[in-house]
Amino acid sequence: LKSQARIARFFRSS
Amino acid sequence: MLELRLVQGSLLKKVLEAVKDLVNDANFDCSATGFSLQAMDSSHVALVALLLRSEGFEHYRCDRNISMGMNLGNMAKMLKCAGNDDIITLKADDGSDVVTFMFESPTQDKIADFEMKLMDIDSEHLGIPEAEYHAIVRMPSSEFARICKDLSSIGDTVVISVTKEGVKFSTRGDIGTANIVCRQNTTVDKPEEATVIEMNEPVSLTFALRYFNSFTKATPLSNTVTLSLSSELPVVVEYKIAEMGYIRFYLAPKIED
Repeated sequence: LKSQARIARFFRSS
Repeated sequence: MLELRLVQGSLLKKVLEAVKDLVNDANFDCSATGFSLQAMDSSHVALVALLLRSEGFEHYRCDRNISMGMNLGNMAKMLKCAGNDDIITLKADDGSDVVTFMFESPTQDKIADFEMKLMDIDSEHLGIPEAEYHAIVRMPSSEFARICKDLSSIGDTVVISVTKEGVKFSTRGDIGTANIVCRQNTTVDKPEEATVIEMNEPVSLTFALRYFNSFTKATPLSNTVTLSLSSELPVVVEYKIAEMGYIRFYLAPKIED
């Protein structure tokens, strides 16, 4: 099963 | 004082049509580099990054860096009032809570100005690191739009797999399955009709199709689209905006639980 990742998992707050 | 004059006003109209359904409110940032935007969709799964470089404007005055919060639906409504051949000028005074869009017909016989209220938007800005992608696929943007539309009538998600054979788009749903393979094809009459696959490593990722269908609203901006893929990284769907910059959509993949 796959779940939807959020974009902030990959890119940090700048 | 901000004053940006864009002779090819239709570009801005197309940009708004490309992003208004994905993002409701966003800050447009203006600096010496250009006019830019970074915003996430409401579920924080996709991110859009737009750059229109200052050199692409006929006149570009931006005395200091400024961030203008706009409702994109309202901005799109205003820009729809500009003709496709109109010159569009954006104007804002320092500290003002409004932005003015001026539309000039090519023959200068009709000049309109529309003033829109700005809004305070507290948005999170993400740093996007440079990445080496496992595979980069360039293909005609209309072909990519067609594939996304076709697959979304069968299933909700798409698996994009790049191998040395080509790029495969697969979906499955209640009624059955679909696989579309595009092979590298550089022997075409026009370069924009080519499918070019650069692969360092095979890669296979799963994405929600409805976001791709939203991204394809940018198709009128460019004849080609570039998909950059790496395992466990958001895909980058890029439409280059001729002479000016780009609109890039980042979409987080579906991952194993």
